[in-house]
Amino acid sequence: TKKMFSETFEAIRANFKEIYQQLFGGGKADLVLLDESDILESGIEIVARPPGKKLQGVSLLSGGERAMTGVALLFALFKVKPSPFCVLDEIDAPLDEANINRFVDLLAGFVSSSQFIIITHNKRTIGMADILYGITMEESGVSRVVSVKFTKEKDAEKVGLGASE
Amino acid sequence: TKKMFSETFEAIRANFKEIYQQLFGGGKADLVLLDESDILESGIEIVARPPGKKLQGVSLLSGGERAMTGVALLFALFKVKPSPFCVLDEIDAPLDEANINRFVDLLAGFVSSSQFIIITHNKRTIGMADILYGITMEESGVSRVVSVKFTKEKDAEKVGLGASE
Amino acid sequence: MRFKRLEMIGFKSFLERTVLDFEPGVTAIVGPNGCGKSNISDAIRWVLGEQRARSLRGTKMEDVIFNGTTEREPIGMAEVSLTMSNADGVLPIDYTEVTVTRQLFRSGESRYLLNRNPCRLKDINELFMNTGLGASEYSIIEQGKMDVILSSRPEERRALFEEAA
Amino acid sequence: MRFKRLEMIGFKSFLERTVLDFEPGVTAIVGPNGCGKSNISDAIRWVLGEQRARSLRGTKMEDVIFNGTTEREPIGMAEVSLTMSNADGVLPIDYTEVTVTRQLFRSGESRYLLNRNPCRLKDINELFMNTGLGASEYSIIEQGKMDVILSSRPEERRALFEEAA
Ligand SMILES: Nc1ncnc2c1ncn2[C@@H]1O[C@H](COP(=O)(O)OP(=O)(O)OP(=O)(O)O)[C@@H](O)[C@H]1O
Ligand SMILES: Nc1ncnc2c1ncn2[C@@H]1O[C@H](COP(=O)(O)OP(=O)(O)OP(=O)(O)O)[C@@H](O)[C@H]1O
Ligand SMILES: [Mg+2]
Ligand SMILES: [Mg+2]
Repeated sequence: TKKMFSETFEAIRANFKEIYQQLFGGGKADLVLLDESDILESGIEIVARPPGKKLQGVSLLSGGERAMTGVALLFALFKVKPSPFCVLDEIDAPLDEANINRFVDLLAGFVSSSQFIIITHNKRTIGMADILYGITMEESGVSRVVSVKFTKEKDAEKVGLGASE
Repeated sequence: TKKMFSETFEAIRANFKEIYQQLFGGGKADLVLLDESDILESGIEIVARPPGKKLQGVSLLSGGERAMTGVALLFALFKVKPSPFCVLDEIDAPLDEANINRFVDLLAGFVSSSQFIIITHNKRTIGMADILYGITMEESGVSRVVSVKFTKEKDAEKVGLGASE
Repeated sequence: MRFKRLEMIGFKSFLERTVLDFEPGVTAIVGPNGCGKSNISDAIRWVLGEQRARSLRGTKMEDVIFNGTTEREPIGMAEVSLTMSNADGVLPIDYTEVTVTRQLFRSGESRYLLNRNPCRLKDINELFMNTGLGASEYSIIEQGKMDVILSSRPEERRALFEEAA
Repeated sequence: MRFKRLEMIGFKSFLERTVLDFEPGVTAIVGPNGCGKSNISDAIRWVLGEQRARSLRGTKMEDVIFNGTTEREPIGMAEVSLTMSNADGVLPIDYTEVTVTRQLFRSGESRYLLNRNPCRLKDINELFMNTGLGASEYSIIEQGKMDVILSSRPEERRALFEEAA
């Protein structure tokens, strides 16, 4: 299993480097095993350097830079072992418009291999959806599904106030 | 100092109840001393119930409800002991439009007693500003101030690329 | 293997039977603060076998059962069903469609069903073994928790990599 | 007592002398991800006497000194000055305008100045005592940390209330 772990680690590492460059349009990223001699127990350090900046610890990165670095790692893992589904709950909240566009472009490359369920307030992210559910609490404390929109081919189909047949 | 603490606590509590109602348009909030007999050491529990909902622990509240409850507590403290200044870094990120409007309305009542420095991406919050600074990194890794806009009376004054004289 | 339908009854704020049909690609979920979006993500995590109440933002597992509102009484059971297509035979079971159901009663009794037949949690876990379906760390990113991948300690990050191995 | 001007030189990403003039009311700060907005909030926290590198997102205090970019060398000192109007005499000092300056050198040496005259940290802390100006818990809300007020343990919340007492 030593061999298995280090093969997986190297594959994730290669993906992380590549996806980071794609998301940031440059810069450098890496994953480092803190203790090479003990692969099965060693901690893993994340190295990330946005384009044009000097290398510093991840704690000094900005809120948006940290979110994008997390997205790069997430998709690097996905590339190695795609999970059939992925739920993302408002991960675009700290991002500015430019970074949301880059995130959405990256996402487009993964939608054919996994199903994504994305909770968001952002119009650009919503534009990616094949189907859109609106949730409401018209009666305080009771959640209902209000509408189902097939965003890609069809127009919004108002399925009636409670899609919960 | 026992008397002082409990007077302050009661004042904050009264403010919290009032401001919570204002922010949520109803519901109930309270601050509870876990150990009444030992006022100087006791922990403080936060109780918050959005309108129409049943009382549950704060951990079950939604991201937006938690942010608004935090804002209510923050301004309750401010009312008792206004700090001359307050820096708020993207506290509107989890809020939907309706809650941003309520936050901005609440803020309007405090700007005469304290100075607020607000970092935000939201247009409605920006609209509250008396002065607006744009920060850029046109040279990667080096921050500069690009523009100063006096939003209320005057029009945007482009003060030149580096307001840092 | 892909998600086809999620059905919730009495789970958190979803008092009435609510059905979400999933398509391949991206399903987006929108709505105001506190309306129940993140509760849907919790429902998926729960039906896939999550045993920690904390990961569902509660303090005890009973917190997932609809707890009432100012107008409605609490109910006695929460139920979530997830239907998956198994046309590709990824799930080691002889059905082209698999429905996993989880129920929890106020008494503390919990039940699991596989295609409407009672089974044990162990059966569900075995079904999902090595398919990436268990409530794994990287297929559900909770609200505000993207940061956790970056800020957890190096030893904790290992768990992500081991899952992918 | 109010803020009039913040001046940063070599503090984090603000390599060149950067000046922000504050008005009464609300000052808004905007800009893309990673451009330096939160660094301004860190500068205010730092000049007011913050001693923990962690609260400035670094691991050692030296992390606040401009660390270079791919095109520029690191520099040897960080300096921040905060000018406040003291027309109302809230600050126990005979000036109508007070400027507090903090400097840190790569050698580890740190200097404090009061109206351009060297002083000790102790003098700054005494100046701010009971004015609500020290880097208190509730006058600077860091990015993503509004949640902390709600989720910290009851004993930790006490500190907020004691500050206001
Ligand atoms: N067992 C339960 N019974 C009834 N209501 C519940 C239960 N558990 C949680 N809730 C309610 O669900 C609401 C939270 O919903 P959720 O976190 O899904 O909101 P959200 O749509 O994600 O909002 P936001 O945009 O603010 O993140 C809370 O108001 C909470 O009181
Ligand atoms: N000592 C330093 N020298 C140079 N650059 C630094 C230093 N410390 C931090 N930085 C840089 O400052 C940037 C972060 O800035 P900041 O956190 O202020 O961004 P922000 O404008 O708040 O962005 P966001 O909208 O994503 O929150 C990082 O890219 C980091 O590398
Ligand atoms: Mg949510
Ligand atoms: Mg920031």
